[in-house]
Amino acid sequence: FPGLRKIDESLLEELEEILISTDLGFPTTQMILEKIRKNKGQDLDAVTLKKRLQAEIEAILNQVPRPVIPLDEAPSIFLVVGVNGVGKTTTIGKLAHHWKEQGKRVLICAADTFRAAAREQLEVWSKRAGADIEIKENSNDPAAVVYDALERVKAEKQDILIIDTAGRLHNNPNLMNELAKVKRVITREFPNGPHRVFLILDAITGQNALQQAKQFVEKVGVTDLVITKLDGTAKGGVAVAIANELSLPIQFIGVGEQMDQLLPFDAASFSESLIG
Amino acid sequence: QLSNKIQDTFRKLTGKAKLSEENMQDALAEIRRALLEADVNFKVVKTFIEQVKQKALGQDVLRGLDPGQQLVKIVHGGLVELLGGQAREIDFSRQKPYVIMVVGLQGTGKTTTCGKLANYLAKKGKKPLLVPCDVYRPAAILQLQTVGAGIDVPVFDSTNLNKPLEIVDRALAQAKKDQQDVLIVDTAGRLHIDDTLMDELKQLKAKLNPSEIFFVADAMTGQDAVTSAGAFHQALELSGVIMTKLDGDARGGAALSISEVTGARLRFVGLGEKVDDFEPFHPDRMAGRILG
Ligand SMILES: Nc1nc2c(ncn2[C@@H]2O[C@H](COP(=O)(O)OP(=O)(O)OP(=O)(O)O)[C@@H](O)[C@H]2O)c(=O)[nH]1
Ligand SMILES: Nc1nc2c(ncn2[C@@H]2O[C@H](COP(=O)(O)OP(=O)(O)OP(=O)(O)O)[C@@H](O)[C@H]2O)c(=O)[nH]1
Ligand SMILES: [Mg+2]
Ligand SMILES: [Mg+2]
Repeated sequence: FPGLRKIDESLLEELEEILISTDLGFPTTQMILEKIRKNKGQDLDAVTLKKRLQAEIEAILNQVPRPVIPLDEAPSIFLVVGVNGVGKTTTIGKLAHHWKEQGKRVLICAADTFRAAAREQLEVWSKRAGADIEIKENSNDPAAVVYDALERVKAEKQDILIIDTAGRLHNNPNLMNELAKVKRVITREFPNGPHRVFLILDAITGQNALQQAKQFVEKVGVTDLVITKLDGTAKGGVAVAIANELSLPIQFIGVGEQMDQLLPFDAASFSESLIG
Repeated sequence: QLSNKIQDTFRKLTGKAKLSEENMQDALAEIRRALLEADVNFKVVKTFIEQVKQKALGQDVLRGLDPGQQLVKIVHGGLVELLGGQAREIDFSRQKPYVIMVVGLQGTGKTTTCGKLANYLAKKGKKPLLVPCDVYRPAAILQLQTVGAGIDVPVFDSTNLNKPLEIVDRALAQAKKDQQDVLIVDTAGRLHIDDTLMDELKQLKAKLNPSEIFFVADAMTGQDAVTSAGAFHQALELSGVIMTKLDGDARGGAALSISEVTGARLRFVGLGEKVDDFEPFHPDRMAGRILG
């Protein structure tokens, strides 16, 4: 919108389209527009308007406390979950690399015992990152390989254990129960574990991401989000709706397919690229 | 439930024999919200609502229907029409071997879908050859080989080749020699804004001259569906779309956006991770799902 604009219903309609197009979703969009509507009659230039929207979005994101990921008391056990194809396995490779660079001993557990070549895919990533990997070749029981990884963590004094799980849809009760069982196995061996449960979310996901987040929080106790594929044109606006409704912190964003393409989340730059 | 919400907006009005600009306003707002929440692209929603309004204006309410029901009927019909009608059967006589290229963004389900397509066609008496051209993703070739082995469909051995163009050259030669009548080419996931990789697809298309280029899209895709599918269509001229992960609870509005912006018809849907979780696309079912 060029030049000076009066805040009126026609401008609010344009702003609504901009916000909806980022996948912010209807409710969060209306909530932000309500705030802008309070300044009806005011004249604002495009730059100020943009900054206003960015500020509103940043405020929603910053309302969510973002705890530091616990790494001082080894072992830190991290469970990585999410629906099919979002980037769990790739993100684990990136996380392993990230923590190896910080001098940590990292063990990765290949608990996707279902999908074709899942173990081999993770194995390549562990080699690239310089991490150890626990694989159970002929098992189709994720709980069994997780158990082996937990025993190995105790024996080898690893600093960090990252567990890769099979993609699964949140509306599949059997698969969600399988995940809950994996979590119980972890807690049995380590009462404070898993220390974090990362939900991986694809930036291109629309409103279904809210349902994904709700179900994974409910069934598996997700604690943090990672948004992947933000190197695409999708804005990941649904992450703001999730912050608003579920108060889940975003810890990292994935910005590519290479090992070093993982960035710590920054609310200001995320808001800026959302209303770019 | 959208149809209930629409009924409610009309219930508040009286003397409603015809659908008018005024009495439709609230109902159209409800429909707009439902479509946006279903992830239909906002531009597509705008155009669609306008078409619905024009069709509905002045239309006499059919006997036995109240205005709300009438409007729901128009909306549902409009969606079915936009979704392109029932998928037509493939005409394999057009090309020997019949070449199908499978493309799309990262993680949408291409490799899995190639296996499902091969299985579906094998059951119809075809002799497919799966061709792995994803030389980037770790264990991608092994993934397709494993899928192929599971359904007893041959997979071209791309293992020591790292150039997709070379792979398809040799795969075409092998198919002709072994008399395979369908080639299903799995490509690496890529961003539509990655010029190098989009060029690779154009080069593959030039070499293969495929009868079909299927864009594989995830049912949970949001507003970006128009941008990404549009770009793939611009670059390759898609012949069809396959939507995956419809066993989830995403409304799948991206199907509407993609149909609208590419004109490519939805051909098949993925309904799970197993090779049999695959069937031809049904527009009326999709319309109902999008409306919620
Ligand atoms: N462009 C881009 N691609 C990504 C990113 N993260 C992952 N990918 C790609 O997304 C695709 C799927 O990644 P995976 O790591 O296999 O996803 P997953 O969640 O483990 O998949 P499943 O285990 O099958 O559920 C691969 O092609 C990755 O290279 C990212 O940040 N940007
Ligand atoms: N639930 C469900 N999962 C599916 C469906 N189709 C594919 N998947 C899963 O989605 C994930 C990604 O599938 P892939 O076939 O690896 O996706 P891809 O597009 O080849 O990924 P890239 O090659 O990395 O771009 C896997 O976990 C598949 O099992 C489907 O229809 N339903
Ligand atoms: Mg994986
Ligand atoms: Mg693939």
